[in-house]
Amino acid sequence: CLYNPCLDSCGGSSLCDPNNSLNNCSQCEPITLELCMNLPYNSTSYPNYFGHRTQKEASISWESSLFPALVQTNCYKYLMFFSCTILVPKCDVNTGEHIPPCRALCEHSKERCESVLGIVGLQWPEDTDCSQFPEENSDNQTCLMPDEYVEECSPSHFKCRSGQCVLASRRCDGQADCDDDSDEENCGCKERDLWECPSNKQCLKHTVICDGFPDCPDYMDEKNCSFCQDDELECANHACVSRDLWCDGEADCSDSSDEWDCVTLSINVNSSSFLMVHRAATEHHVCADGWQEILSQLACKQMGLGEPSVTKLIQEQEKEPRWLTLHSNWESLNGTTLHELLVNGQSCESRSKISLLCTKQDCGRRPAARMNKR
Amino acid sequence: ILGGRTSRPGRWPWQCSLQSEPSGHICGCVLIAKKWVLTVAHCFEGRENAAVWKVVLGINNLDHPSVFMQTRFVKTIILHPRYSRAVVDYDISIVELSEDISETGYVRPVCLPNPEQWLEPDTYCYITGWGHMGNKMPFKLQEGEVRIISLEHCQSYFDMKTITTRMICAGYESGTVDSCMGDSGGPLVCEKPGGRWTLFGLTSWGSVCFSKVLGPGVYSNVSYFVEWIKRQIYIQTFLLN
Repeated sequence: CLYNPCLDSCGGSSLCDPNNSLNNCSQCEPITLELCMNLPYNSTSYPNYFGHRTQKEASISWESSLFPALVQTNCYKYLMFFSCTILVPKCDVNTGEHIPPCRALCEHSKERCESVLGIVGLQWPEDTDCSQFPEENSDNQTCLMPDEYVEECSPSHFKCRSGQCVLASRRCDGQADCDDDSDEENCGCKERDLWECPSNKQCLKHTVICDGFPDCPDYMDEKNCSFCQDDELECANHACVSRDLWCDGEADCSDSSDEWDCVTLSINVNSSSFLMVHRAATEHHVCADGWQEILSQLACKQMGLGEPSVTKLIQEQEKEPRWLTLHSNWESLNGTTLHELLVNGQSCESRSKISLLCTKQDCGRRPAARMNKR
Repeated sequence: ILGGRTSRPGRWPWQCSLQSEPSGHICGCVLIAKKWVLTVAHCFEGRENAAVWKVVLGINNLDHPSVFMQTRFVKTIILHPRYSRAVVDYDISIVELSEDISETGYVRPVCLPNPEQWLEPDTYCYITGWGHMGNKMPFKLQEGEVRIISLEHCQSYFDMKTITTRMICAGYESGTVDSCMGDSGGPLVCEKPGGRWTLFGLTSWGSVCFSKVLGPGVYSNVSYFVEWIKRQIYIQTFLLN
């Protein structure tokens, strides 16, 4: 229905636009109540037999908690089916009217399960007076009875081998809930709604997959987490950032991982170690033009090493090396990292690169502890 | 420390005391660089404000400050983002000091292990701290030698908690030598060839240490966290400051 008068008209008002047929005013709606998604029908209409006006209201009702709990007692095989026929009554798409459960189904449910409720001091819901439902095939009225294919458990239940329904959350929780213990069988990760590390079958919560912290021994939980373009690289938190922005002195990944490990020492065959900067995902030599010892100190510190012991300027042999040169006014930039003081695309006049040795920071010694002479 | 002995001044120059008024000593901590100490995350539960903390280094007797003592305020507290209070997993935090310590014979950093450097069961290492001794709280730093226990064996002592790869177990079945309340955040160190000491664990949790329920102590596995520690220090030093 396109406008309100028509909504009224579906209730019998004469205000309906004659062009708007009654069929278009069907009150049937798809079933969304998770509890009753296994039914042999998929449309319902409201209010239901409990007086709930919407499926949302039904989902938070006392009855939608009571019946799933009662189902677990195994009091009646078709209790779940019955409870759904009154929580989400079947809607006749032609008339928009409810198709009720048959009286026998209601009576069987009540006979077998009412006493179970009584044990815990609860009463059978008053709105389920069975006399309101038609007898099977009486008065040409149709009603609902379960057939052999009716799913006895709701989607939120696990069906035990015995046919009993137990809450799905009880599956593989370390405690037997089925009368035949079948809810604790074959408890792999998948059954427990967890993710399995391929290498050691360790089970992980889905929230720790692709969260930037490896949990599987082979880091498989942190692989295939993003699909970056060819001109992009993957941040540690799996976001994609353009290659050109890598190690440019500004954090572009939200976890700043594009600015990690930008300065390294490459050791060649002569055991000389050259200062390298990983700008735009490519290794660059650092041009010695204008180099000062304070920059060697910064480079060593940035690599987590001690003070520089040797800094040498070595003539480059390569014909077309990739250079990064010092920014013309690097001293006024107040840079905290070496790589943000370097620029690309300028010639290296001296054609010399930086060879650097840093000391290792001393640790783990206890000079104040004296020997105890015997 | 239960079943340990009083330590001599300067024997554990990386040991520090994390203090907050009015209580004074709350937890142990370990110096790993001039401006950085490690401790466990649970020490900061309910007290995450850096301003209420200070770190005391180079001290042996908490009641008698010595000339070797250095005190620093706390600039930043970095808790592990996955720290779980319920299961005491990822129990580690990094503390940035207000200024560098000056390295002396009594105040020196310990070495960190490589990420792939894991302790073998039956290795003997040392724990230190000012925690409970079973009958009293000590003034002087205590030390105890403990044996590393495999995670599988350790799990058998703690049926209600999961021992994860973020943990190391050390001690004895009889609980003769063990860490106790007040030792948290302090070091589990092992000597490596060349006389260098490496930090493998941080005192984290265990059974109620002076009850009759005994067993080993559980320590945060520093090898597991080394990459994270280095990354955080780099970010804090070069990208945020």
